[in-house]
Amino acid sequence: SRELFLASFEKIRKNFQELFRKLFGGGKADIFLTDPQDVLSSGIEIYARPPGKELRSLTLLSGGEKTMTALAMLFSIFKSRPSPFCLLDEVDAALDENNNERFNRLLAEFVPTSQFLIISHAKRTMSMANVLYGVTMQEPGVSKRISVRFEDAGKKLDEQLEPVG
Amino acid sequence: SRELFLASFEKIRKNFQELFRKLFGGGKADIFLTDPQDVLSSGIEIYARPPGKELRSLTLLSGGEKTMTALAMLFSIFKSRPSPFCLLDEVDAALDENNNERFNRLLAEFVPTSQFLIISHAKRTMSMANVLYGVTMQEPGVSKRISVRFEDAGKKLDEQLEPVG
Amino acid sequence: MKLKKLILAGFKSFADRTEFDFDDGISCVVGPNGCGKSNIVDAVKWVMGEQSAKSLRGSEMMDVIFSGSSTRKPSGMAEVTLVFDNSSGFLQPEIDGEKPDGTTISVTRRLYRNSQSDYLINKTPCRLKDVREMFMDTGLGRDAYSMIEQGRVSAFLQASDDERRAIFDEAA
Amino acid sequence: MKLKKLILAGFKSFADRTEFDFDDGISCVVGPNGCGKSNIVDAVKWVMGEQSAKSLRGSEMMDVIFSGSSTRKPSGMAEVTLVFDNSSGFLQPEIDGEKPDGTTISVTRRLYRNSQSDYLINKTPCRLKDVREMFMDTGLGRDAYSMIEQGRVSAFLQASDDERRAIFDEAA
Ligand SMILES: Nc1ncnc2c1ncn2[C@@H]1O[C@H](COP(=O)(O)OP(=O)(O)OP(=O)(O)O)[C@@H](O)[C@H]1O
Ligand SMILES: Nc1ncnc2c1ncn2[C@@H]1O[C@H](COP(=O)(O)OP(=O)(O)OP(=O)(O)O)[C@@H](O)[C@H]1O
Ligand SMILES: [Mg+2]
Ligand SMILES: [Mg+2]
Repeated sequence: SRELFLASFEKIRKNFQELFRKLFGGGKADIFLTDPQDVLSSGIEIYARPPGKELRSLTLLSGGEKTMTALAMLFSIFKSRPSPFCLLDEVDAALDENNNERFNRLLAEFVPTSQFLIISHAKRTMSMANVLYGVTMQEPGVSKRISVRFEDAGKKLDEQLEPVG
Repeated sequence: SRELFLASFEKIRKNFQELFRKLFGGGKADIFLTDPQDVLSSGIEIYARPPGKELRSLTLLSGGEKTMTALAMLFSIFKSRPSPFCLLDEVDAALDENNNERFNRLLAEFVPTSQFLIISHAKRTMSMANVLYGVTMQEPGVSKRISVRFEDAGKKLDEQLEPVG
Repeated sequence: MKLKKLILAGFKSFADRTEFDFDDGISCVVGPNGCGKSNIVDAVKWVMGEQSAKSLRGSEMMDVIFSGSSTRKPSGMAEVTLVFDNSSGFLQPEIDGEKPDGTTISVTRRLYRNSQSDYLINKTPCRLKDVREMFMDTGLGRDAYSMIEQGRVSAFLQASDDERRAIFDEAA
Repeated sequence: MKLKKLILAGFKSFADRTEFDFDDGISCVVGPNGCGKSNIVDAVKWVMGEQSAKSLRGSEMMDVIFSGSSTRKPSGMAEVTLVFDNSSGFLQPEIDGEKPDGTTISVTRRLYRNSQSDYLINKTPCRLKDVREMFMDTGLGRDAYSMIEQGRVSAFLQASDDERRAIFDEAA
């Protein structure tokens, strides 16, 4: 089980180095075992250096940079061991337009192997969907599902889904 | 000091009841002292009931409802004791278009008494500003201030501020 | 394995029976603040065996049962069903040593106001243990790296060494 | 009292001297992820006497000094100045019993690589205590309800009773 863990760890590490560069358009990231002598209970350290910046602690990263680093890690684990479906609830809330687009491009790479259920307010992310479900509370306090066509989404989406009154 | 605290508490409470209804377009909210016998060290309990819904614990509110309730509380304290300036860093991140607008309308009521420094990605909030500052890292890793005119903001804003290359 | 359907009835704000059909690719759920989107994520976690009311944003498990609105009375029960196309044989359910037949697998969880709770696989009553074991090692378990709740995306970076470790172990 | 100007030099990602002028109403700061917007909020908290490196997102106070980039060497010092129009007499600074004259008040904080740190009011050296006392009871203090950091807006609802209490006390 030691070999199994190490093999999976190395795979995730390689993915993380690659996917971080892809999401940030450069820079460098890595993961290390804090105690390599004791593989089965060692902690895991994460390094992330956005392009053009010095290496600093994770806490100094900005809100958007932290989200992008976390997504790179998530998809790295996902790539090493794809799970049949994945739920993401407003993971793009802190991202600007540019980063939202990079996230969407990365997401598209995983669509062939897994199903995704995504909740988002970002129009760009909505436009990635194969199926778009609207949830509304036209009857106050009671959630109902309504079908929404994407071309109606955007400004009209809010109108379609707004509680009445 | 007991009278002072009670007087301020009652003022905040009245403001909270009013501003919550304003932000949610209805519903009811209130604050209570958990131990009224011991005013000077009692905790403070918050109740919030969005329109059309039953009263439930705060933890069951949605992300956007929590933000709106917190903003109602913040502005209630602010109203009872205005401070000369206020800093808000992406407080509108979880809000949909509708709630973003209600937040902006409430913010506008406080502009005559205080200065605001606001950080936001929401175009609607940006349009409220008297002065718009862009911050960019044209030179990677080094922040610089550039002036931005609002009519250039929106799509062009991202282009003006994007790091080169 | 593919997710085919999610059915909620009396679960949180979904007072009426509501179905979501899933295809390949991305299904996106949209709607205004407070309309019930994150409750759908809670429903999936709950039917897969989540035992902590706090991680479903409540203070007790009863909080998942529809508790009424200005026009409706509270429900007596919450029920969520997940339906999978298991023609690939990815899931290996077992109830008392028996394997249910067919390529479709459904998992149901119910909770009644009187605290009674049921689990069913393909409409056959089973125990929480059977549901948990079926999802073990699929990446869909409780330490899942495949379910990110609202506001928790960066939490993974700030997680303690042990939590991070649990996620890496699940993936190994 | 009105906020007139904020000047950063060598503070976090602001390697060069950068000025922000404030008018009445709303000043909005915009820009892509990671460009330095929240560092401005940290600068304001720091110059007003913040002592916790963690609440400035660092692990030690040295983390506030510009630590270099692919094209620049690290700075030797971080300096932030806030300039107020105090014609209303709202602020009552006092250094060793003396009141600075004039209607403009500036507050400066510096930190050098050798850990030396300076506070100045109207360019006159003073102690942290003088700065703190000047802002006491104005709602601008450290328990301020008037500074909401990124991602912390709902934290106020989830705060412990004591923290909530501290904010209500500050407002009384
Ligand atoms: N047992 C219950 N019965 C009825 N309603 C409930 C129950 N539990 C939670 N709710 C309601 O569900 C609503 C929250 O829904 P949810 O968190 O899914 O919103 P959301 O669509 O994710 O919104 P946001 O965009 O703000 O994140 C709350 O208003 C809450 O009162
Ligand atoms: N001492 C320092 N020297 C140089 N750069 C620093 C220093 N401390 C922090 N930084 C850099 O500042 C950047 C973060 O800036 P900040 O948090 O202000 O971004 P932001 O504009 O708020 O972004 P977002 O929109 O994602 O919230 C990080 O990339 C970090 O590396
Ligand atoms: Mg939600
Ligand atoms: Mg920020």
